[in-house]
Amino acid sequence: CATAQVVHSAGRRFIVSPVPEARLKEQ
Amino acid sequence: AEDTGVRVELAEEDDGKKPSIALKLWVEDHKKLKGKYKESGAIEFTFDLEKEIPENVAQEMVESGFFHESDAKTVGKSIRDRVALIKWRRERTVSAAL
Repeated sequence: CATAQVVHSAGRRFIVSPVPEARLKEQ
Repeated sequence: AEDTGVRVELAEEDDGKKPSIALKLWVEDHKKLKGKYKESGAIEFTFDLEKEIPENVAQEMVESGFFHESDAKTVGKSIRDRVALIKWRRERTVSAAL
C-alpha cells in the first residue's frame, strides 16, 4: 500500500497511508 | 465529541505514561469541509500531550497542503476532542489506581 511522507518546516512528520479498512466499510 | 467529518484516532497503544502519542487523522465526510479536499488518505503524526496545541498541528497540516485554511478550525477541534479523551482516560486510570 502507498505510504507517503511530508515533513513540515517546523519539523513534524506527517505519514500518509490509506484510510483504515474498517472505516471505509462504515461509510 | 461533535462529528466534524474529520476522524482522529490513536495510531498506537496508549500506555498512559509517554508524553507523546501517535495519532491518525482522516476525513470521513468531506462534505463537512469548506475547502476543496484532495483525497490524501489517513495522516499519521506524533502529538506531545503536555506541550503541544491541537490548533497548531492543524495549522501545520494546512501549511503542508493537506487542508484548506478555512478548515483549520475543524481539524483543530477534531484533534482537540481526541486529545481531551486521551487525557481524560489517563486521569481516570490514575485515580482508579489510587
